[in-house]
Amino acid sequence: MGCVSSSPGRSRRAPGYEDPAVLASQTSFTVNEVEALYELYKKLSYSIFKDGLIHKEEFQLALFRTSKGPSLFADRVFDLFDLKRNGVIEFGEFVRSLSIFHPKAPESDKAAFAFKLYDLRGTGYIEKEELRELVVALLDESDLCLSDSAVEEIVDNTFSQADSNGDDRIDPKEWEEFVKKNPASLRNMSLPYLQDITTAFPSFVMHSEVDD
Amino acid sequence: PGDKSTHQMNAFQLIGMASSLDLSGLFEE
Repeated sequence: MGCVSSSPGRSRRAPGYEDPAVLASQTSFTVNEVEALYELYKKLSYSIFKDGLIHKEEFQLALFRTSKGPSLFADRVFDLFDLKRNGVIEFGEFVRSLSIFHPKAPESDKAAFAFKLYDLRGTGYIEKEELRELVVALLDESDLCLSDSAVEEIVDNTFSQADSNGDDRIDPKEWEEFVKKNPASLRNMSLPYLQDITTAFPSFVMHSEVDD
Repeated sequence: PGDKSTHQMNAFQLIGMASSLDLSGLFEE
């Protein structure tokens, strides 16, 4: 009696699979790197649900190594990767979104992604209350301890630098100017791992069908 | 509470310290 393996095989393509050459042409990755990312994608997308799509639980499991409770930041990143807003990250979405985190990706793309990440209610502005909420979420998930007054001071000081027209919200233009003056604010938007995936993660590299 | 360097950061630098914003976990085997 035969049996069907649930492990991701080389020949089986995940739903939403896209041609690596097309993805390479649209991102900061080479074809070989996109193929290496596909190996990573398969590993993540079969970690719990075995359907070749990355669900939120699988994304969080990969980020934290354990099943932990809800995380505002992980939820936000997942939702931004899920470009079609259908509750899963498809392969093309995975590659296109990760490309923004490539060290060589344009700063403007990183800034735009971070702006969407921090615009919690999708109003097109980062409001003071949203920034306060983000700082409190950071404190909740870390060992850092700041008093309420210290949080207020940090948020107020940041707004005094970023909100140049003083309307208590940061618009995309103000954000662009702010990150130009404060590039460290985008530090988490670059992943050195992505600089050369095929060298850093040889186990993800299959025999490529193409030469870059 | 909180060290001096934390107080000197702007809010976005502070938020950037969130471990759940560090996507390198996706690549760890």
